[in-house]
Amino acid sequence: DYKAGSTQTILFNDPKWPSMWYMHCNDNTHNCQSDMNIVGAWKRGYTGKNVVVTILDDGIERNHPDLIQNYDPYASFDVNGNDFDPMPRYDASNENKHGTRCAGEVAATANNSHCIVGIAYTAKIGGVRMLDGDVTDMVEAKSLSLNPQYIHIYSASWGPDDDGKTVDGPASLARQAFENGIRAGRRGLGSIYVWASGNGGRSRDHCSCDGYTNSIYTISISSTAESGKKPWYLEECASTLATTYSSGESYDRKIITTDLRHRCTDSHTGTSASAPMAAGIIALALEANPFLTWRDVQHIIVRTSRAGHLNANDWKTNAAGYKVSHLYGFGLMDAEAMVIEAEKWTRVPQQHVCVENIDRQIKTIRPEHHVRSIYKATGCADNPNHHVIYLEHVVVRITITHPRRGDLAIYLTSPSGTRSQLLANRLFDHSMEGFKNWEFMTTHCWSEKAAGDWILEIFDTPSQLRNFKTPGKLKEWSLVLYGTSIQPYSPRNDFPKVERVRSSPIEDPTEDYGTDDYSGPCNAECSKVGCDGPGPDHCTDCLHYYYKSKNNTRICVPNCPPGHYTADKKRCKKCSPNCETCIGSHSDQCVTCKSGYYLNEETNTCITNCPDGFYLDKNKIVCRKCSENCKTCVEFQTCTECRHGLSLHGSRCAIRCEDGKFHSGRECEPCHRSCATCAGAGIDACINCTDGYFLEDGRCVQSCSTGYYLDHSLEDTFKNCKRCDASCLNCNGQGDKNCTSCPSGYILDAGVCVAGTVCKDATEESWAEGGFCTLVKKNNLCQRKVLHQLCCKTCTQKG
Amino acid sequence: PACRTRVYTNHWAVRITGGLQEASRIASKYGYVNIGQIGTLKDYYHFYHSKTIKRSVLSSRGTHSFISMEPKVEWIQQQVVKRRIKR
Repeated sequence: DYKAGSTQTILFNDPKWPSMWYMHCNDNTHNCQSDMNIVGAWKRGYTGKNVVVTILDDGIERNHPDLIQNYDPYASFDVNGNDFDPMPRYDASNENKHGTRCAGEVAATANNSHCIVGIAYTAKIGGVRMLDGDVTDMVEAKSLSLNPQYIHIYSASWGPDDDGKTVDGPASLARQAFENGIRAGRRGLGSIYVWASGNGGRSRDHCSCDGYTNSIYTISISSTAESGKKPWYLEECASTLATTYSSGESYDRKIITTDLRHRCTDSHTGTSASAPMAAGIIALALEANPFLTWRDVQHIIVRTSRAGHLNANDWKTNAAGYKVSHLYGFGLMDAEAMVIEAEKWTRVPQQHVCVENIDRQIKTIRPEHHVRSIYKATGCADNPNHHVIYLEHVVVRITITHPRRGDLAIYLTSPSGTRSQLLANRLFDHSMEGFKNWEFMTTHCWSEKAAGDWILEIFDTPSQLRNFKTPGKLKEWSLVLYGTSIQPYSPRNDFPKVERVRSSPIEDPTEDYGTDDYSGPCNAECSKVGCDGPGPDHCTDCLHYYYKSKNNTRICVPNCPPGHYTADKKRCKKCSPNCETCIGSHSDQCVTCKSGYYLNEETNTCITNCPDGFYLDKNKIVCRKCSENCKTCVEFQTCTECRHGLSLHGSRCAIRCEDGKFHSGRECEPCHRSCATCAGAGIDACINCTDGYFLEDGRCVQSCSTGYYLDHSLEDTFKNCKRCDASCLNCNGQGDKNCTSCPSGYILDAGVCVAGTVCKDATEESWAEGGFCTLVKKNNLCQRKVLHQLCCKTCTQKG
Repeated sequence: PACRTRVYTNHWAVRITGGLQEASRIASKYGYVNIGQIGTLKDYYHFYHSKTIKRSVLSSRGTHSFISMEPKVEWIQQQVVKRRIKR
């Protein structure tokens, strides 16, 4: 039977149960005010059944009375000794107690009158002995990839040195082990890696320099003391996801757990104690829903963890409504809320990874100054397989050279304004190595929108005198956005507002995120991302293209409007003023011109007049280049002026030869004998004719052919035969009024050939002798046009 | 600042295609012992060489280094001690 608020009804005979303050903390006798609601989860029937957890550490005392019942050999291995028995090495200092202590927190058996009760006291617990010897990349890889189809949760309470000057993380084999585990572990659901966040408070370390807690594959867990205060050792970090209890100051109560040599201790502390607690809570959630993927688990932690009474001066609410801090991530984990979520959880959509372009703009980081670099992320909107709209993890890959790395502090601000501290000053970090492609990770932008301006700020605050001649340099940085392209939470995942029956209130952080969104139809040019109004200028993202209007608003369009060209991806940019269409904004990138301008085909510029060496083509749009011999021309081969050294021969330019010769390209050769000048050999290449010859269609003839007339208009000696008007059969001058004879079916009338359909002749008439046309002629009536037409033959006959 | 020295061990991680037998054959050819595959990392093997220095600030050199010339050896890394702290 479950009664809300009556956590005390569960009694265990384990001697330390009553003093396990972090298990049933909200009974008013303690000063802790909020609870991880572990008993609440138990009351719902979840105690970790069928879930397998392993502790990567210095071994596990598998025959400890409080561990032996739940010990699982298949979740255990000795990497240091390369055998299957993970028993720790015993020595006088009991230095190898760590693993056994962590294991007890997770799955110490309940009600067996030994020591404590584990958070998942029916889960299977194993241990990997891998810290008690040389830890190498290979040792870590072996540990992280132990039996991934059988083990569900790996808990690690170790990491690189917390000396405030180390930058280290998983090397290539360990990284591969992570990726394999995420991709294929738990039959494709992904292994769950829980990691203790940084622990180097006194040496002012920052856990962003710990590659394990900065990995998106690990759930980085912080600690808070019973009072909710920050433990002295805790490091702030943007990659921390959530927090569990541990101990802070010496006067704070600590964690109680199993200890080496079959003993029990109440002095376990540090984030080492917090990670296994989180592993135990996650085990309860996995029992509630064994099909949760590794990302589902992180989403559920984000949605259920609460700020509660945890003290942090940097609590902020991100744009999705989640409260988050660098000390505690999204707050104290809540086991009961997690199992409730898990029970009805719908798997989040497939993860998309968007690797934005690298910003290689080198910036000098001057001491006492800061550099600011803004990157406009699209969230890979143009690639549906990589499109990220709703964020999960954000990774920033940064390369910086710097004479003293510890003087750097780095911040990242999301488009929604959420600011994450990726790195704090580290007083003891004197390294000159800088950062080489180091991956900083923040969880603070969880569920925010990815697209927009991301601002990277790097501050250089020298902690001591430094050589200013070699300032730091931001070499390059790039964003890797992880998330989904569709809303990750189905309605079923939303909190049932009314039904909330939990023992402590759960804020619904998503409640007002976006509640004032426009809900009407979007403009057709909006992509399916959405909009905040009906017009094309209200789109969150454009389907095709967009351009900026005069007041800098973005207007979505199907195609780039006139006077614009398609710049990068979907953006339309303005062409040069005279261009109608272009391929770029420069004046020499025009494709067509506005009216009144002509396109110079050679320079691709728009001009009002064709320059020398160009002619305006037939359709009056383009200035085309004349043939190379022409200085000016009216057609490609029709020169009107020649280049220097050439002379115009008709409409062509050729090298000047003496009269009667032409330039064959090699030498001056004689023209045809009838040609006075010519542009080539042969009779029809004449330009002018010799005496007694007339130029007729490039040929020199002695008399004009039928259909040609001798043109007297040229004053000079050269005469030409020109073609008569098409209406004449023969003519004696230009135009259609100088015909001298007409083609059949036409009659000549005062030098004009007109269509004659009736043309009688005296001889044809049947009338009595002296027929009609004869009478017309006799009576001199041919002047009359009608009669003339009627009796044209008679009228034109002599006599 | 004090320069952090690397400590090389007499263990190697090697990537060899061709399966366990092939890996063992190549290992023994150069005096290594094939401890076995590294967890679930396919084609990655743990080689140990008893005749080289167990801990050294210098990476190991010798005839055994010619193993990297084997065509089937795609990748090899002498293991370095990493400093790991319990939290």
